[in-house]
Amino acid sequence: ANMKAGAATEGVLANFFNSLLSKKTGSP
Amino acid sequence: QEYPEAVLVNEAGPQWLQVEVERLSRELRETTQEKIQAAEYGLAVLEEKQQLKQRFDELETEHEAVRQELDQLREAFGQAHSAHRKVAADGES
Amino acid sequence: QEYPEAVLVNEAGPQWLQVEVERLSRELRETTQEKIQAAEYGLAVLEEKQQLKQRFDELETEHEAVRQELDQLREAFGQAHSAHRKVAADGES
Repeated sequence: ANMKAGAATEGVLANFFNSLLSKKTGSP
Repeated sequence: QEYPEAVLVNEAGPQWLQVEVERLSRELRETTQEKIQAAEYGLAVLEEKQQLKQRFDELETEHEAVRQELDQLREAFGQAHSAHRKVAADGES
Repeated sequence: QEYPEAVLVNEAGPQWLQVEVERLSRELRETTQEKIQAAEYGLAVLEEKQQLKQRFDELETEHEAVRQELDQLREAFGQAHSAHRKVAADGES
């Protein structure tokens, strides 16, 4: 179970990091 | 007279605002760059960790197989040893 | 007339600048928060990866020891087997 939880957490983390990369900010 | 700097900002209003916009824009660009670097680094470490986890699982599987083989060989060795002793005893008798 | 929005910004200059300062400040706060979050997560993953690497190294050492023991037992088993066959042959003769 904790392996599945680990993989899910990593998936959430990967989505978080990718969302930061895709999000455009700083544009006026 | 009491607040000379307030008067200063007031008169230079648009000018001051313009400078502030430029400063904030610069800071925002820098912070955005740092945020992107942190995200890229996080993804890279996540990837490395997942690869290491895969290697760990493979090694764990291989290790389990070798341990089982060792246990079986120990058992076979024990049996062969006692059979051998029995044969030797029979031979003598 | 050609550039109505330019006129608009011009007249509303300080107003527009004020709004832009507020917008940039908000974005800067948000981006700073995201950067800190990404850095914290990245460090956490790095920590987990280092712990996994330590477990991997320990398992690798243990695995190597078991493999050596298996090789030695295989060798001993082979020798015992041929000795046993020789004893049986001598016994018969």
